[in-house]
Amino acid sequence: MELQKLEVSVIMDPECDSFPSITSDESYNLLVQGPVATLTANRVWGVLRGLETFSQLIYQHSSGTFTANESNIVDSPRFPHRGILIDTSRHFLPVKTILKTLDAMAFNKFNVLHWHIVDDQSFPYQSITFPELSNKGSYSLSHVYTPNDVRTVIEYARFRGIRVLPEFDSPGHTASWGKGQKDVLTPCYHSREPSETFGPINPILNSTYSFLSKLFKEISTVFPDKFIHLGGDEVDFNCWKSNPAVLHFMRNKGFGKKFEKLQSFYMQKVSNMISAMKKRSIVWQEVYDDEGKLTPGTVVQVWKKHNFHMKLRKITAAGFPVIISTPWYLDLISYGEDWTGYYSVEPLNFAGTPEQKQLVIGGEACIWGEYVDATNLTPRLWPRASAVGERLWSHQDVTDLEDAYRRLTRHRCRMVGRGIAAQPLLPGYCEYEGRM
Amino acid sequence: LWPLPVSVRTTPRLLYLSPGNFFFGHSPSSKAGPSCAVLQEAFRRYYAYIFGFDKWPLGSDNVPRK
Repeated sequence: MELQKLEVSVIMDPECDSFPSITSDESYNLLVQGPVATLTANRVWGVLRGLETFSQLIYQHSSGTFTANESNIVDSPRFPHRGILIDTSRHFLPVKTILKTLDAMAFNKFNVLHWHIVDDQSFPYQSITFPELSNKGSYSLSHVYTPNDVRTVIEYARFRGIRVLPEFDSPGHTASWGKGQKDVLTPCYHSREPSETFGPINPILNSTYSFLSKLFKEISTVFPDKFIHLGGDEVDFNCWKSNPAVLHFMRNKGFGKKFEKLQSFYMQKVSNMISAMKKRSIVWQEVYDDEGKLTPGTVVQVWKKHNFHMKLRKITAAGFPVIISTPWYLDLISYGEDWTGYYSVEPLNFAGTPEQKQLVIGGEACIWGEYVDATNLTPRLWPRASAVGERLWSHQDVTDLEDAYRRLTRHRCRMVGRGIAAQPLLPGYCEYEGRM
Repeated sequence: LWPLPVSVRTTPRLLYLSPGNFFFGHSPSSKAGPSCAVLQEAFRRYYAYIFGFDKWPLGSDNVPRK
């Protein structure tokens, strides 16, 4: 029998003109029978996932004939947050590379692009309110993301059911901010004299918070997602420790010598700004570790290896939602089939109540940019991130490595056929080698 | 399939597809229709993924219709 049509039915308000969110319904039912197959979903987001599955059911034989087996598929994701972190500060990634990454994400049913857009090395985000940030802080004037570039990425992602989660990491990782914004960084001292070097954002000046309020106001408008990632990781306290004005402020506030309290003070002020803008914050785990008062509902992203399972237990016991990325730092490379390690991680394998485990909203595969640019991003990410994709989408019981290898080999070739330069898993070949 | 869906039931019965005679469409009961750009664009993309980028019958701006 010939299959002539896939008929799509959206049951509820389709959300065609909306942006996807953490609560978007991605479930779908797919009935493939002749002559008309049916794809049913509550929202367009489920249709997008179902179309991907439908496309994977169809094979082209060597004779050129296209076939599909009669099938009945019921599907929905295990976790609502399934992300890929890209870093566009250590190396600039051209927009077309980001769009290609979004394509590959859709092939693997990822739904969050975590855009770590600025850091110490460069500030490529072109701010309308503070254009000097990228004028002075980018690698060059052609290594910037204009408002139009950002809109392009967000809309391209929306059409694939992918959220764009911006991260403006502070108070550390901000060296590039200081080039275009006077007094935003803390002046460091040596032997009681200014050393002409700068440290993290200066947390003791009112002007700092006035600047951040305006910057985050713009960011909250440019990026439609409900969440903004505020960073908060790896703050080096040495510069703060050297600065007499910071030490005076610490004494006045009663912080003693605990610079973690100063960081908490800073993070709370920024987090309150975000709340006032009707957005929610995501922070790296150090912000929780510093025992500051986190706004309820703040999402904590766990990335450190030390006491990983204990940390999950503690943060969820305190009632905070968690994103896991510790096991999935794909910028760390090794010889051989390392995807099996990423695949074999069970995100809920920690001691906790069912309520605690409900607070794990998902995970992210991270590809930090120190040694990654447009030349090697795609093969380093795929199909290694595909392993994370299945772990976050499929049922907990889907753990058979041999079956996964068989399916992933074909999936990798499918990505190659669609123009994604995904690296091989083992010796072998694909039907379509030359489509990248 | 990757990632593996929650439930997959297949039969050995094969269905044949012809690039020139296959199309995506909206069910009459669907709350989304041709004005839903997210779906129209997805139909165009997935037609190309399934049959190849050179098989597009009606030009890049159109979705195949019956």
